[in-house]
Amino acid sequence: KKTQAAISSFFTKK
Amino acid sequence: ARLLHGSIFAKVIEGLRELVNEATWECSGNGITLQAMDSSHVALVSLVMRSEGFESYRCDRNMSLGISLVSMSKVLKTMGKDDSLTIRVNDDSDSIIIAMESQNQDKFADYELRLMDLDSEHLGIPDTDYSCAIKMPSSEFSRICRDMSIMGDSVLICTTKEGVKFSAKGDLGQGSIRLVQTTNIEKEEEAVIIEMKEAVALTFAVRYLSMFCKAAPLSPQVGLSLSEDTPLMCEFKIAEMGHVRFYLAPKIED
Repeated sequence: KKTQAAISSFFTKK
Repeated sequence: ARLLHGSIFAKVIEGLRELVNEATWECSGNGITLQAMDSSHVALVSLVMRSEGFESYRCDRNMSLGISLVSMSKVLKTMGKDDSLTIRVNDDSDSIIIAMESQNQDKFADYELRLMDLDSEHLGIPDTDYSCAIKMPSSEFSRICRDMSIMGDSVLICTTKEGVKFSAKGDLGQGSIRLVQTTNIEKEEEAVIIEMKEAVALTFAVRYLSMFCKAAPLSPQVGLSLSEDTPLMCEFKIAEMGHVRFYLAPKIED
């Protein structure tokens, strides 16, 4: 089963 | 900011407004940029419209404008297809002025939209050296997303050196579409071009891909860039001016 990742976990918060 | 073809701006708004309802438009001397995530933080859109792409552009000081894309879309629906469009904000005003001029200068429409107070969180998008970069007709990609959404809510994108394969499965069964890399490229715009450093196989929610395709009228081609465990980048260029880039987080094994 696959779960949807969050985009914010890939990009750095500035 | 003035555009001879206001329709370009309308296409940008139509390309964004399903994914994000409101966003902060950053205006500076270099032009206009926007970055926003959808409400569930699964996708992110980054817009760049460089100042030299406008017929005329002036920005005396940097401004962050909170704009409802839904309201902007409604106002732009009143624009004639050949109208020119001028957007202006006076220094201390709390609204944005949208002026449309008919081509033969006999009809002038003016709207004023109230600005919103949005807290804009800005994410750093790292420069990625993608394993795979696909260029294909944007209409073709829109069609594939629509067709795959019939079979399921996720689409697996696999690339090999021969081509790219989209597949979806669900209660009805499964389906797949394979595109072969174009060999004899007569018209660049209709070609499927794949640059592959290494094969990738990634799963994405098709409803986001379909929302990205709302921006397809901006460009005859779409760029898809993929790397394992990395958000997909889906890019529509805005001729002579910039681009709309969508990023979508993949679905990953539990």
